[in-house]
Amino acid sequence: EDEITKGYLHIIKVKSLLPSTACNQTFKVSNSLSLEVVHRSGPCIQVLNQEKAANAPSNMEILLRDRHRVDSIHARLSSHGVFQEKQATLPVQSGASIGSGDYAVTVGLGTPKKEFTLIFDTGSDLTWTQCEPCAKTCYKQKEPRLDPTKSTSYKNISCSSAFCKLLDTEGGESCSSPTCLYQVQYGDGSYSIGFFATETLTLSSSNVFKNFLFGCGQQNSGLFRGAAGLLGLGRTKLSLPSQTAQKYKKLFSYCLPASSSSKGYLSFGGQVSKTVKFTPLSEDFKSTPFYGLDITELSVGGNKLSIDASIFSTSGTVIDSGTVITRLPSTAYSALSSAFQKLMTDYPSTDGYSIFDTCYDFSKNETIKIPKVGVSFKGGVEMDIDVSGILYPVNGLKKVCLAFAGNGDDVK
Amino acid sequence: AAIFGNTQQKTYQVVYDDAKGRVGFAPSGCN
Repeated sequence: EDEITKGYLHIIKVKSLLPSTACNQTFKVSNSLSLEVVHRSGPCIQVLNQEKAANAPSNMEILLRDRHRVDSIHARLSSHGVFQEKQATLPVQSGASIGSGDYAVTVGLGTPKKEFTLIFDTGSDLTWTQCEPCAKTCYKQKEPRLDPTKSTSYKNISCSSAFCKLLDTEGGESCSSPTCLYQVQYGDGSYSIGFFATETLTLSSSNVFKNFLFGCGQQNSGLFRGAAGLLGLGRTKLSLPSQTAQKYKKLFSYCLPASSSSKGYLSFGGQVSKTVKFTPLSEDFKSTPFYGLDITELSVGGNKLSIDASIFSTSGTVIDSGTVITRLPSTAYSALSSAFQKLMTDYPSTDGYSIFDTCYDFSKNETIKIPKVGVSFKGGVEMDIDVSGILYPVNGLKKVCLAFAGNGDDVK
Repeated sequence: AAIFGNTQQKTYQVVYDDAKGRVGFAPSGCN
């Protein structure tokens, strides 16, 4: 009782861990700078709803995809990336992280404006959508594809344009046609290839950007599951924050809802609330598309874990909207998991699942008490992880796992 | 690298301020 009073434990009705099948429509974005954010597998993603049940990925697929994404991020950060042996046949923005992140927003493209549901991704840069005539292959999407011939604002980029050179970040070959082509490939084998072009991007009626650089996909494949493409929120010159920097000063924010049946938002520009606590971007990731942070401490049930600071500083940390489960250096994860297990002895543990090794059977419980988990970042920013971010149900209430995983190696 | 994933970001307002070289967090950000 003392620990609850002091705020070291969460008390949860176990049913609240399971996803709801109905969309909570009460949340409405009222700010003109904000877009509604919906989970791609939840009931709020209207545009994909019809085939949602058939297309919804299993937990095993979600976690496998997450593993691919993490491998891809690590490969990009490594000077000996696993993708280096692949041949580039087009100008390439290569090795981008897997494009199947979880959250999507709807934006307008073209003149007249058409709406497209795009996955938003802070771990990649190029915004792209599938285009007509889809010269090679396209996956199925719910909205009609962008048709450049029906938009008065669409323009291809020529090979001689300086913009085309922006794609050539890792020594991709020169243009083989007068028109600049892009190719993005993701860690799971998904890809998009097509024309590098400019188009009018409409975020809201008062937030319209002419000549927005994007990819008009003619050959696309992968686990995009009905979304029309991807919105790149990374850090290079091609990303949406960079292209709209004059208006928004490279400032954007989002909130991801506790449940996949609720909505969040993605906002650009505006004022920063005084309640926001900032941690500096890590210099170690300055030359990468990723937003690097420095974790300094972890706590479980109000107790700071004894982890040498060098464990975090050696490898560094990136924050990513598309990775589902936080990965920690293996030493830090072991300490977290061990401390968590010590405070969960009232509940039967079960076998691990995919990337998870700390799982419990709550099927005989109505309510449970779980320890709070805290993460501290450089600059004294302490973050109490929300109760929705500590456990992950993988098989109803029979198997609910600690929603963290370890990297294979502390330093590699 | 460690990766701070979206499950752990839930309900926080996450602010990316690349111009000032910082990332911020505020609790109850979806309210």
